Amino acid sequence: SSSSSPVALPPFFMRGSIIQLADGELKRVEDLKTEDFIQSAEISSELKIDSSTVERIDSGQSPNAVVIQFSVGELKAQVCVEVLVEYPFFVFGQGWSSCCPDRTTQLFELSCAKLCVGDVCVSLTLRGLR
Amino acid sequence: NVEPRSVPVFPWHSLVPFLAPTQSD
Repeated sequence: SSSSSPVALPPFFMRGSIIQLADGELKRVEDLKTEDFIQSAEISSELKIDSSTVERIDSGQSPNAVVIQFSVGELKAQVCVEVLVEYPFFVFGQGWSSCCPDRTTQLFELSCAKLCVGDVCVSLTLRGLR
Repeated sequence: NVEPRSVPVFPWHSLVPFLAPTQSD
């Protein structure tokens, strides 16, 4: 079976990018806090915040890619995503984190911590999915 | 001369991965 290529890093992770929260407030990407995601999801009629715990981090199919296995939500559903090593995830209570924080900082000037097994990331699911 | 440019504004949810758990019902 073929797997999809890793997702390229989108422009909004660049330091200084303007992010609009659900209540209309504008913040820079580097200034976002855990509460911003929680409060925005509370307002949203379609999306809800879920916790996704990093279970495994393996090498991806290309040199700059990693496959991250998450355990998602109360159901602990196993979900794998393949991303570039510099792709940042938002860790609850910690902030932006990637598998290669040096590269994230180099490419996007976004300060990052190292993403590790056990970290709990902010993720989204659809409301009323179950 | 630097012309003023409109700054792109991105929605908050675009920063968060959408991880839909597999439903087993």
